Amino acid sequence: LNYNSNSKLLEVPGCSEDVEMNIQQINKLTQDLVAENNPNFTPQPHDDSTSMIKKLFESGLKNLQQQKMAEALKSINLAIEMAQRKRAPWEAFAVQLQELQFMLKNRVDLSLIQGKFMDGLQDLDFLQNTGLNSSDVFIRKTDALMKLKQYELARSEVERGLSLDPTNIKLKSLHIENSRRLAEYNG
Amino acid sequence: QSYDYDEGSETWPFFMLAVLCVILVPLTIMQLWEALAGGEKDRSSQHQQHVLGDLSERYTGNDVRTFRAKYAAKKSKWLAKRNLVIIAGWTIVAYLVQHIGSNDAIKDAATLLFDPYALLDISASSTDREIRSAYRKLSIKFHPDKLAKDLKPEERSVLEEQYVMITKAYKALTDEITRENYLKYGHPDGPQATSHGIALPKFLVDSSASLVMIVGYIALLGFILPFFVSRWWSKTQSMTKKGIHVKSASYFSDRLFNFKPSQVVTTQLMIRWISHSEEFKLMFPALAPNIFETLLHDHINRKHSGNLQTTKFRIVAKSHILLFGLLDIATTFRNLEISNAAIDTLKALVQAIPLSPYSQILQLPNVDAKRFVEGSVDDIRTLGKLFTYDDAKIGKILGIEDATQLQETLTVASNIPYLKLIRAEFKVPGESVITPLSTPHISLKVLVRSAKHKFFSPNMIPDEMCQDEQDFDSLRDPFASVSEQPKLPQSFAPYFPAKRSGCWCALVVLQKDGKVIQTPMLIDRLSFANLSQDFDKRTVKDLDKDFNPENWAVGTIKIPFSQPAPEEKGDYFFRVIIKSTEYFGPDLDFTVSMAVRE
Amino acid sequence: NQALKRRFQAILLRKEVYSEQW
Repeated sequence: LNYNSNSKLLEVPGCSEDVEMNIQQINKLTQDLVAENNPNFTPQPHDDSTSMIKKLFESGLKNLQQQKMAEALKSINLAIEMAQRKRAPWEAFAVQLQELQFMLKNRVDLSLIQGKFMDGLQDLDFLQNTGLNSSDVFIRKTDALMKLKQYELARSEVERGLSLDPTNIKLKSLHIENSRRLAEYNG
Repeated sequence: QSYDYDEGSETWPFFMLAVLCVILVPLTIMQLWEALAGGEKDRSSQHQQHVLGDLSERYTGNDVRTFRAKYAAKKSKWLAKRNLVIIAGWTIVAYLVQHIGSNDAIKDAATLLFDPYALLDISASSTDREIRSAYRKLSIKFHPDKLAKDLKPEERSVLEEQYVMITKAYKALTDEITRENYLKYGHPDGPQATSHGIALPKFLVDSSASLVMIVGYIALLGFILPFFVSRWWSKTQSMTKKGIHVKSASYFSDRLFNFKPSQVVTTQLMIRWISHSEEFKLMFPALAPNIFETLLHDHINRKHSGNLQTTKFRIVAKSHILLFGLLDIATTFRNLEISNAAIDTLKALVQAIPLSPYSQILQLPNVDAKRFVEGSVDDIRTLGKLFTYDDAKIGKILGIEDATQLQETLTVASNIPYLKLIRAEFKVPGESVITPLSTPHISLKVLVRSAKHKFFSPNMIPDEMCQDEQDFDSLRDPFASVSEQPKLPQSFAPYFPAKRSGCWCALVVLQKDGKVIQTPMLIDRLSFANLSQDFDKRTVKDLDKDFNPENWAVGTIKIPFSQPAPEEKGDYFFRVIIKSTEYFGPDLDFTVSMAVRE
Repeated sequence: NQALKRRFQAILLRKEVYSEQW
């Protein structure tokens, strides 16, 4: 482990990818700490970055109202990039997670409306991986998978969705629709 | 202190004889059994004969054939070695028997043995009357007063001696006390002088040879024994119960433990992991993991690896057991994504086809991949879809000109075993519902069907065909009925270096958190009888007329449930994934609900 | 937070891998 004094970074030459990842995390943390000029910072989210993110997001929603989907998607992406960059690693995780999930949920709808099914699918995967198991995530995910012709995956998604929410009408109709597509897919 | 060793060498031959017989008799029986029954054991074993096996042999390339031949040869040599031991053993036995026979010291020792029946030369099971009459006859003959006068004194003494023995024998059989003695000590006069000694031949213990003995002992105890014990110990220590090397298992566990959700699981990743296995390092110390990785990818893309061809075959054959080990560890870490990827990687290695939407089609023989992918008019990704066209059209789609080749391809395609789920439920033997904290198992009724068969809904199979016999032993051990089904036949895998019959892996996933809850259960017994049915989807028009459930064999799969049913009542949903390790396509993935009731 | 960021970044990688695989 050696410390590069002018770039103020740690490095471990020739280490495994896990160690490399930990080193990057430490470097990121120290860089942000060094860059932080307010001495008594708190884990509460930085309010000016919050307002910036909010403004960008609002403009996205405005575009949405004006039916300008592409711009809406772009400004939501900007808002997310802003959150990714501006937020310091010590700002409350719960807040950052919620914020990111909220923005992604909107981004998913925008992607699906514009036919970017793979983008929507990966965002939905991310939401599921970070613990969001609500029925509408399953509905959107099943729909996206069907549009991508992955009927087997769609079936396991919709069945899981129904296991968690057996009475959901939308999921039921998707399940029937997907079974029909599957039968056709299998000749 | 002074042990008397076996002077006349009369005991150690028996000891040696006994030891040799203990080793030789079972070995010889086994050898004979192998030699006689061995052949038909391969032929008539439970493996059901199936057309795919023969076709697989036909399509096996030469380099795979030579590789198999070399590998198989090893076995027969080992057989010869065992024969050698047997022949040597029996010659020693023969020599010992001859030695015992010729050794008079043993003979007179044998006479020491008192056997009243022999003396009275009657059978051991004769009655008292016979004993008495025999005794009377003999005593008249041998009684001293009756002896002829002109006998020489020593003859006379022998005869008298004889007479005494006869009397003793008679007494041993009739008189209580002497019989008591005889039964207890083997001699009517009570306990004889028995000599205790060490059954070691004389030449071994006298001074000159004793040095050799000491050295022998030191060698045995000091080197030979420790050598074998350490070799055995290191071998057992180094293998896990799943048959993979401990270091490989710890590498896989480390990969799984440090697995990051940001990593994407692909077959490439699985191949990279098994390329770091200890087995490959032991087999080819000179090669680095990335070479193994390249070789495995060559195999999947059916690329020739030049002079590393044999190396490639050996690591591909070995990768089978490694992937099962990885699958086992992945299920222990409850990671469904990696478990699925491990099985998909195994399919890719078995069929030498990369994972792609068209794998089901490309795994068929004689398919012209390029023409198929470009040419296919509407997206054909499954064999089922392929069979909606007529044969000629299929030939065009797959790019197969030659009619016989097309015929063979269609035979393979229609004999790849697809599973169709008929019934799925949780069952507790002897109960009608799943009671809390009971030990349920998942009972599946499946139909092995061909991709060309017309599809029919599961409830066209009547319930009575899906009942398990409710007799006692099936309640006691519900899994017994499964083992009555025939073993899977040899799979169609002409590119795989070794012959294989494959299996299905059953994974059970909790729907709540999407994680695997138990280690995979391997299904290697199912009847493929249905595959011989024609029931072609292109010819069968209306089901009710042509469909007759009796013609279909319903297969049973029982998956033991690793934990007791939950305490509180309610509905619990589990996802069951049954993936074939051989072919792309015949996988099942469905949800079963467990209704826990009082 | 950094693990969350890494998982978010992985979305791009996953898109490539899956579109190529499918």
